[in-house]
Amino acid sequence: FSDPASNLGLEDIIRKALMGNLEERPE
Amino acid sequence: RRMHLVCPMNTSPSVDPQKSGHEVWEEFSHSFTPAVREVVEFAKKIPGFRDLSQHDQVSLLKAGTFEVLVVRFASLFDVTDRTVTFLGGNKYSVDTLRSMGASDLLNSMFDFSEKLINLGLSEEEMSLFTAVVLVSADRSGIENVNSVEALQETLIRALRSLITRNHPNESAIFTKLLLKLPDLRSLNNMHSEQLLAFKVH
Repeated sequence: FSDPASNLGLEDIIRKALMGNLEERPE
Repeated sequence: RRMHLVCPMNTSPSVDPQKSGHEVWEEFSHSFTPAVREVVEFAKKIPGFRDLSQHDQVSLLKAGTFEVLVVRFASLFDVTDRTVTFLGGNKYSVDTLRSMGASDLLNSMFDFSEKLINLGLSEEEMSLFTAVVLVSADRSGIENVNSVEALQETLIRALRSLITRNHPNESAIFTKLLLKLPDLRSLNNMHSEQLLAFKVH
């Protein structure tokens, strides 16, 4: 249980919430 | 025996015994997801956070979301009447929550919330402190430690400057705030153990 955030589905929520913003970032 | 979910991020500690473990979890997830999204929105507004790699942004949020929520929701723990307000709006006494199976984490959350609120920080100070909590270079899985460390140092300097300016006669406040960081780590660890127990059951 070294990664509770992944097990909880938190990572998915975090990635989705970050996504729109990250897609707009110029490379 | 009736099951309870004594996390205030839930709408209520009572769990419908007719529901499966998966359904209970889905419902709980619906309850805490908006709060997690708010943490992400907060992180995006921290100057420099978006300049970190996507991997490190996710890693910091994965590791620190619980701690940020503890700071943001400290006011849910009413130390005077020893009650916890759940997201559904109802208050539950410590004794009630204990009878529902709440562990020592509950007392530790009260202690932390009391000490944090007693510092009497302004909204701006609390916000900057929350940014310091989130941007910690020693979280596991950080790719570019130097970049996170540089941002962390900038935020800590800004916090010290703000606290010194706002509380010229209370120099201990900044030190007390930094000492809250290991307290939050400890609460985070205790919480992870609780989650493990929840998953096992």
